[in-house]
Amino acid sequence: AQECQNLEVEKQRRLERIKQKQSQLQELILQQIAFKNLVQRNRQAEQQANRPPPSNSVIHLPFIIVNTSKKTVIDCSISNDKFEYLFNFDNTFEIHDDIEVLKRMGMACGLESGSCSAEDLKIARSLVPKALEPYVTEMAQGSISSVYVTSSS
Amino acid sequence: ACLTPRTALLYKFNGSPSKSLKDINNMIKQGEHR
Amino acid sequence: KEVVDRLRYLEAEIEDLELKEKELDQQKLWLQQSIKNVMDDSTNHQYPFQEMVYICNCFNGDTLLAIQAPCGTQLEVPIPEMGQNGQKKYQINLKSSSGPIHVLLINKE
Repeated sequence: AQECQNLEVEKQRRLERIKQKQSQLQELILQQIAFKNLVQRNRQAEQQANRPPPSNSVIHLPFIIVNTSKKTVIDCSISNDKFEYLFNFDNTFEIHDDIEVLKRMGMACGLESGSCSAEDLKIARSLVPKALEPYVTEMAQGSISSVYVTSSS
Repeated sequence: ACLTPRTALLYKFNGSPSKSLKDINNMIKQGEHR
Repeated sequence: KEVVDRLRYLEAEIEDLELKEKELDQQKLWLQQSIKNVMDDSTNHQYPFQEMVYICNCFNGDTLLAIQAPCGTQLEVPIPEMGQNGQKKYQINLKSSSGPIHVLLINKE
């Protein structure tokens, strides 16, 4: 009976770890889809326009974005070698990484919020390895919850 | 060297997950609501 | 007998969970490598960019700072404190040890 109890505790710990790892995997799937979508879109746009976009109109990944109200006063101090920056804001700000920006632009096919059209789902599935397609299908309906290896016992 | 989690939140480029930035944003918002 | 049966059942479940965890670890490694391949591929290297006008559209007219920094650059946000003038101070401190940091002010206008 004691061993049963120990195994129950062990089982819960493993379930918790699996839940965390599935969440990390979900995030990586979104990144893969968003990056591949972005590269494809930019390549197609360049082919259609027969030239790359002006270099001062784009920003290369990776980057992070700090956004604040346009009324915010920002004081910026920069070291001579640009190794150190200090920003003082008189209002709140938010920070987002490039993957977050790509999600906001729809590059992750709506999978981050589970609102994915049939067409988007088809595109998303084509951008991940075949073994991960079941995850993408689940994410389109909400989030990964029950994709398990079939038990041999 | 004197910083602790009570004084500041940290994020490392190409090292920390997106969640670290979300934690920073939540901290700023909570401070504002208080 | 019930306890023994339960024990056997739990052992089998834990074995399944171990297999599942290993599978997840492997899938994570594949994906991380796949993402790296997409970004490092020589035919793709000029394509991982975002047009500033699209970034502006995501943030409703806010003032935007885009920060590009070397791996390992530390971004520190102190917990906001009340300043001497009664206003709260919000700060971001960036520290790099391996290269310069680039900051762009993205303004739609």
